[in-house]
Amino acid sequence: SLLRQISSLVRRLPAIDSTKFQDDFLMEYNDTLLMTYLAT
Amino acid sequence: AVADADAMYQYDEVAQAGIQQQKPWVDVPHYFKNVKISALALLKMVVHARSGGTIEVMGLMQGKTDGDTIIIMDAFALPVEGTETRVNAQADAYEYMVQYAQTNKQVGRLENVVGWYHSHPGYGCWLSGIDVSTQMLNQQYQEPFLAVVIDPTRTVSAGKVEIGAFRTYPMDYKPPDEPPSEYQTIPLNKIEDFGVHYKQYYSLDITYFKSTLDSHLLDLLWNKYWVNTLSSSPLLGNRDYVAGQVSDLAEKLEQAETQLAHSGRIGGFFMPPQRKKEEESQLAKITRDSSKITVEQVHGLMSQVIKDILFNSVTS
Amino acid sequence: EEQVSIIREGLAELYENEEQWSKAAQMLSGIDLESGIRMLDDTYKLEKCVKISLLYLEDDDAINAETYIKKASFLVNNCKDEALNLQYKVCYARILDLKRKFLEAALRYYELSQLEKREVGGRRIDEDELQQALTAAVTCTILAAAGPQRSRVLATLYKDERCSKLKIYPILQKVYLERILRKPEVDAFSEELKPHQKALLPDNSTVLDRAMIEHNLLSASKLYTNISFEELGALLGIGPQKAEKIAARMISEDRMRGSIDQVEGVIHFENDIEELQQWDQQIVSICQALNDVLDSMVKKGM
Repeated sequence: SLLRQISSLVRRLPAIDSTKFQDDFLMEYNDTLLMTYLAT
Repeated sequence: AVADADAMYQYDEVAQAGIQQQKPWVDVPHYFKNVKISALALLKMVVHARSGGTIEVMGLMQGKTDGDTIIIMDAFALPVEGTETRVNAQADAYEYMVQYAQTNKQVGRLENVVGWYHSHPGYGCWLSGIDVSTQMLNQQYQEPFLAVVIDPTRTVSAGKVEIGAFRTYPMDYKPPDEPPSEYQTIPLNKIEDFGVHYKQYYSLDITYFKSTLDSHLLDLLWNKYWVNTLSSSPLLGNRDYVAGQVSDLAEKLEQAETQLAHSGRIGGFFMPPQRKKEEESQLAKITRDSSKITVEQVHGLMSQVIKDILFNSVTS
Repeated sequence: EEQVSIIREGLAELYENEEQWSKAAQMLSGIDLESGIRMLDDTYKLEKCVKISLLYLEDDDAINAETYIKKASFLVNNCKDEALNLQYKVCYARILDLKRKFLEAALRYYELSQLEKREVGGRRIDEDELQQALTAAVTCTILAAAGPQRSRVLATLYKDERCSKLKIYPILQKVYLERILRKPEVDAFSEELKPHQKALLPDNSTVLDRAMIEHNLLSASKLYTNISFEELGALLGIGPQKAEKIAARMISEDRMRGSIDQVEGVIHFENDIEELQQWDQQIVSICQALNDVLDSMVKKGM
C-alpha cells in the first residue's frame, strides 16, 4: 500500500502543465527582472 | 533559559501591586527600555493584524512589569476597526474590555492590561499623531502602558514580523538626541505625520520568550509548516502592496528630482552644505527603498523558480 | 367578541385532539386579532398566529402557514416570552423547508441547533432535539441549489464538530468536498427525507434528483476542463439534452462558470482561480500526500 501511495504521489507530477500557467509564470519572472533592472 | 521562561508566566500579585504603588516610571520618561513578548501573544497579535487585511485593527495586551521591562504574556483583539481615524478608538470597546477583564479574573487570570497594539497595514511601525495622542492619554491614566504597532503586510513581504514597541514622552519633555533607529520606508502620504511626531516617542527593544509547552507545540507545527512555506507565493499575495510601494517610490523620485532641479538653478555654489547633505540623503533613502522592494521581489521570484524546478520539471 | 374567542379556542382544541389540523386552524383564524373593541396584547396575538401557522403546517399547507407566520413576524420583536419566540423560529424554519426555500431554512435550523439555553419557558430542551435541528439544517443545505451561497453554508456546517457525529455526515463531507455522489449514496440519503423533500417538480424530476444532478455537475466542473454532453449525461445518469439544459440554467444563474458550444456539443468549464494560485493548491496537496507517505512509513517503523 505504501508503494501505491508513492506511485500515486509521483503520478501527480508535474504539479501543473498548461500554457496559461507558463504565460503567467514567465510574466511574473519578467516583471521581477524588469524591477531589478530599474532598481539597478 | 527554558526554566526562566516558564517562570515568567508566574504572576506575583503582591509584587505587582507593590510596583503599582511605587510607580518608578513617574519621574523617569525613559524608564521602560525593554519589552518581552510571549510567543503566544505575538502569534495572536500577528494573526489578528493579518486578518484585518488593509484595515487597521487593534487589541489589548496583558502582562506585568519587571524593573525596566514590560512583559507581555497574552493579547486579545478588540471589536473595533479603523483605529487611525480617531483618538482613543478603544472607547467604542469599553464595555467589551470591562467584561473581558471581569471574566479573566473569574477564571484566575490575574494579569492586568499593560498595553495596546494596533496594525499599520503596509506603512510601517511607528506612531502617527493620533497614535501619539492616544498613547499619551493612556500613559496619563493607565500606567504602566505600552504601545505596539504591527505591519502585517510588510511581515509577509519581508518574511519576518514587522513590529515596534513604543512609549511616548510627557508633553513638554525635550528628549536627548538619539541615534536614529533602524531605517524603514515611510510612504509619501504618511511622511509628514511621521516627521512631525517621531520625536515624541521612543522605541523599546523587543525580545521573545516561550514556555516549554509552547516550544513543544511549535516544534510539532514546524514539522508540518514546510507545506505552507512551499505553497505560499509572496509575489501573488502582496501585489497591491508592491504596486503601492513602486508608485510611492516614483512619487518620491519626482519630488527629489524637482528639488534637485530647483537648487541647481539657484547655483550649487551658494547651497549650504547642510542642504546638500539633506538632498543626498533623500536620494540615498530612495535608493535604499528601491533596493528593498527589489530584493523582496527577487526573493519571491527565487521561491517560485525553486518550486517550478521541484514540482514542474519532473515528468512521468 | 370575548365569548366568541373562547368558543373558537375551545372548538379548535377539540379539532386538534381529533387531528383535524386545518379545521382547527380555520377555527382559530376566525378570532379577530385586530379588533378595536378588545385590547389584545402582542404576546396573545403572536401566540395565536404561531399556533394557527403550526396547525396548517401539520397539514402541509405552506401557503396559509406562511400567511400567519408573516403576521407573527411583525409581533415577534416585542415579545419577551422565550418559549413563544422559540416556537416562532421553529415554525418559520419548517415553513421555509416546506416551501423548498432550503438555504434559508437551513440557516434557521442551524440557528436553532445552537440554542444555548437548555430550559425555555419551563420546558427542557434535550440534545436530541438540537441534533434533529442540526440534521435538518444539513439536509436542507444538501437539497439547496448548488452554488457559492450553498458552499458557504456547507463550509459552516462541515466545520461544526457536532456534525461529524451525525448519521448524515458522510454525505455532507462528500457534498462539501465537491465529490461526485453515486446512486447508492443518493438512495440512502433519500430514505431520511420527508415527503415534501421528495416531491415531483414540473419537469417530472424530484427535488432530490435535481439537487443531486446539479451537485454532480458542479463536481464535474472541478474535475474536467471540458466535456461533451454525451459524456456528461452518462456521468450524471441523464440524457445529453437534459444535461445541457441544466448546465445552461446554472451558468445563466451564475452558479457555475463556463461556456457552451452548442455546435460541438461541448461545455467548457472556467474557474475564477488564477493559474498561479491553482499551482500553489496543487503543491499543497502534493506536499500533504508526501507527508502522509512519510507518516505511514513512520507508523510501520521504517
